Amino acid sequence: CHRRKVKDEL
Amino acid sequence: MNIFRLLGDMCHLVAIIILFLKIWRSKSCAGISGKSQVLFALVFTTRYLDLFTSFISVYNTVMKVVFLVLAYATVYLIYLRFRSTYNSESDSFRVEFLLVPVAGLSFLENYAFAPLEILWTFSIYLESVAILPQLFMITKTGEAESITTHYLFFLGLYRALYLANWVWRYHTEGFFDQIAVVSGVVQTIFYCDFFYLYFTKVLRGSGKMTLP
Repeated sequence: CHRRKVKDEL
Repeated sequence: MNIFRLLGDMCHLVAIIILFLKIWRSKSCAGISGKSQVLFALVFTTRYLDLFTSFISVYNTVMKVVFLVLAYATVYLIYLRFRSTYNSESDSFRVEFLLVPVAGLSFLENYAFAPLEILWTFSIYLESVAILPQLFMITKTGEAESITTHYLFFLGLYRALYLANWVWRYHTEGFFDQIAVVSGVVQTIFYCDFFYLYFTKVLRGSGKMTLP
């Protein structure tokens, strides 16, 4: 599905 | 990077600076929950462990360092420098009631069962409840200095702007971070009651916020 971790956010 | 996230990060930075300067200049942390500030320092510590292992951008690295330094400096001011002004009897929220469920959930619901991922997930879940001791303290004392309400306003606004950022990113990149989004919604909901009081009381120039 479209769920995965955003790595570039604070 | 989009305008919502940039504004959100700036609100977050403004909130942390407002609080630090308030304590530093008034040489007092009366009305401030030290427990919430310790939880925020823990949030940044468990979330920014990748500070030295993965470089994303100068902005990302600089902001992480600034948040960590200010968070620990604020905890230092509360528990060491101006500890005689700390209202420990009013700051009575049982943080173990937050830490245990958050730690348990981060083991159950995460993207990968790896130490850095579990710690990152822990930091996301913890951030959504970290303000509760502060909000509890305000309901207990029945009032908050206006500068403290401005701190809470920007802190609440930052995650609300992140929600807009995630909507924008889903619209433009086609994916979203379910753990961050669900936690961000919960976190922002906790501020709704405060936002209502802030707009009806503080912005009407009544200065101090006194709860009904």
